[in-house]
Amino acid sequence: REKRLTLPPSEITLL
Amino acid sequence: PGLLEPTSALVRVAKSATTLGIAIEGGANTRQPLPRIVTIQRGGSAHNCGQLKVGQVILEVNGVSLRGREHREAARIIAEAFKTKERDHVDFLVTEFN
Repeated sequence: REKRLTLPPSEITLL
Repeated sequence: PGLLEPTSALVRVAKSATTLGIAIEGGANTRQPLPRIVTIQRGGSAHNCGQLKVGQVILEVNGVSLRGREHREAARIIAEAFKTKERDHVDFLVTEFN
């Protein structure tokens, strides 16, 4: 849980 | 190992429009480790197909696993699958289990 919180959000790509 | 995830489904998207028409977020080393569909654009091939849904997570594209791929690489794999003239469709293995 702690690790998940430190992960950054992702960018979004339109395909 | 090697088994499909229980809720996964194979969706074949015909290249029926000039764009695929999905937006994805996620990839390795982000909060969303596999790409998730966040938008389906009306009039795109994915929308025309009718079987892809917002919230589904893409496990594989044409049999290529997206596990461990960072966002840009996953996006590139999907874009190239749509662009190649070798096939008139793109096969997505998707799951609603995140």
